[in-house]
Amino acid sequence: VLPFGRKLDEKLIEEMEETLLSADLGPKTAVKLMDQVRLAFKEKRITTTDECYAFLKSWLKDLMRDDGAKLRRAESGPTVILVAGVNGAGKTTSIAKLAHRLSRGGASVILAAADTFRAAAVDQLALWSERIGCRIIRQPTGADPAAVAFDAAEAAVARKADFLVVDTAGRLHTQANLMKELEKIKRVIEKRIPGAPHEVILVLDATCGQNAITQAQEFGKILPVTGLFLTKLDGTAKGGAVIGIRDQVKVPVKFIGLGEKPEDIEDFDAEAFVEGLFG
Amino acid sequence: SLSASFQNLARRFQGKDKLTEDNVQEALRDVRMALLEADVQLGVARDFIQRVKDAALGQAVVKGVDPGQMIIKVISDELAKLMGPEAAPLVRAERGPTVILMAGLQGAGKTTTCGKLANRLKKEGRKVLMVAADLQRPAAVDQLQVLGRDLEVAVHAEKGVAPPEVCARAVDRAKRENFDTVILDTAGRLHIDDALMTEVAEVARRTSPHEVLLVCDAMTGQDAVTSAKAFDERLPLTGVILTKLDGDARGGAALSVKAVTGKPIKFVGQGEKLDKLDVFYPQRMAERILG
Ligand SMILES: Nc1nc2c(ncn2[C@@H]2O[C@H](COP(=O)(O)OP(=O)(O)OP(=O)(O)O)[C@@H](O)[C@H]2O)c(=O)[nH]1
Ligand SMILES: Nc1nc2c(ncn2[C@@H]2O[C@H](COP(=O)(O)OP(=O)(O)OP(=O)(O)O)[C@@H](O)[C@H]2O)c(=O)[nH]1
Ligand SMILES: [Mg+2]
Ligand SMILES: [Mg+2]
Repeated sequence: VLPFGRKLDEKLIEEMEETLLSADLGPKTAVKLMDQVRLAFKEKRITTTDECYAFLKSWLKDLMRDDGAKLRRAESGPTVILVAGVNGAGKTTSIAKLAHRLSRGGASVILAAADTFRAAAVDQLALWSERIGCRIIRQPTGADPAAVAFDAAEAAVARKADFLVVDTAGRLHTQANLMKELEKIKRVIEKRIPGAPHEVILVLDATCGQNAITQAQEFGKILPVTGLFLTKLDGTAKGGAVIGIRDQVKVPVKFIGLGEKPEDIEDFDAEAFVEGLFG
Repeated sequence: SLSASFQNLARRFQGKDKLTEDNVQEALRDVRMALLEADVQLGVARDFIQRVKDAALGQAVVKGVDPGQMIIKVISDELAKLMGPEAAPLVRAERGPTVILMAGLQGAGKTTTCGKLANRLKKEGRKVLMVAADLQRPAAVDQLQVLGRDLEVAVHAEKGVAPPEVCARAVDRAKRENFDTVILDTAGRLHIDDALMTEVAEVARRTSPHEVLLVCDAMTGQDAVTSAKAFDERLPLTGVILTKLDGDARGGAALSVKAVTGKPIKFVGQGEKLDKLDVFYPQRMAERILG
């Protein structure tokens, strides 16, 4: 943390740049930001460390604040939320958190265990559905994930569920066949429920570095990603890669994960997030 | 990427006959950018650049050798040196079962890697016992048991017993039933969770592992140093396994983790299937980080 009330100089500006780099903003975004600071400094628009902080925080908060950051709702019928992301990012746990929050709010939620690949993935979501008290649509491991998604969409309509949340297997955007599979899952949902999925959440691990930007770009090519769920912010990673994502890919962060329990979810708060980068 | 910046590097030295403080400094700015793009931690990148600078300026001027080529060679050499040994072997117990403890952050790939390691060692003719010591994640025990069934490898699991005790009992069972290898799967945990860090340290204390492997995701960013350092302080780490290298993350975390712990990267995960475990090749990793 830079000393407050000090006259700005190139050395302090470099230290500030290092703070941004350490938060995973990445050199492109950090340098872009700090070059603006350097210009403002040269033009005497900012002269102290406080002014530098204020300048950066306001720039970042403006970038990260998004009115679209509320959960979308279907005009009628079930709201379908499709969840995707790379392996181990926290999809299944984040779905449990979303389901918990929605059902606590009085909504009826159905979960679709469309990860039919990984060992015990269906069991993992099933245990969560039991704990949270919502219905789960499942088939044995090895089944076609699109078939599970279809069954779940049918069930959601038949039971007049408020929400259907679809869990998918972790996959790397470099695996073309798996990205095709994800596209198929989306198409199948769309066919059964016009307008669905209403929300496509990409789950990102806050410990992830610059590859998070590639993930957002590549998943965004095959799915209409509407929001990010940034997990594991209870650790020491700052999740600054989402700034690069907001800047380059324009997807807003909607939720953050702050632990492994169902209640460890919060709406994304740009103010708190940006303050945390400098904390 | 660095191979592109290697071209720029070489160009910077055109018409120059030797490496000077100034032209080296300039060139290294590009290298630093590339390393940061590759997720190498800030301090690690800084130390590496300093090493390269010292090595480059300390070089005797060789007649006729293009200084651009010289500095490129210094960079690749220093990086390969820093990445550590090629295919560092797993430690084997002198007598009794070899105990391997897998630790790391949530979602890094520990459980899957337990399966991969068991698969590899079984193919080498070893009698492996995997231990389901993650008692907090829903269906974690099931997950390891499914892997055990697929591999036809025994899995030790017990309900209502804390992880250090499960592991200690599993090692006793291994001795009685002549398993020569025990692989302990532990729960993902944050390095800042004191209770859980104490728990995994207790697992190590109760089982005296011959190998304590930090399982680390190849896409980890700047935080790699913070978490690796903390695990290294609480556990007698003997090595690192870097997972998900089948993705396109540059993997700078490899350099960061090696630099801060000094422990060798022994294996890399190259996919979800249980045969996707490779030994570590530092030269390949260096080239990948450099882009
Ligand atoms: N500390 C912390 N851990 C989390 C958070 N979200 C998820 N996890 C943990 O991360 C690990 C992986 O979570 P999963 O929900 O299985 O991740 P996933 O993306 O579904 O994984 P795959 O389906 O295998 O790709 C588990 O140990 C979770 O408890 C979070 O916000 N904070
Ligand atoms: N593509 C790829 N996926 C991997 C690799 N290693 C593990 N995974 C996947 O990463 C996800 C997480 O793996 P787990 O083995 O459950 O991770 P973990 O560290 O045990 O997770 P926790 O116990 O929750 O901390 C799963 O989807 C695995 O299939 C790898 O080398 N490549
Ligand atoms: Mg999952
Ligand atoms: Mg596990």
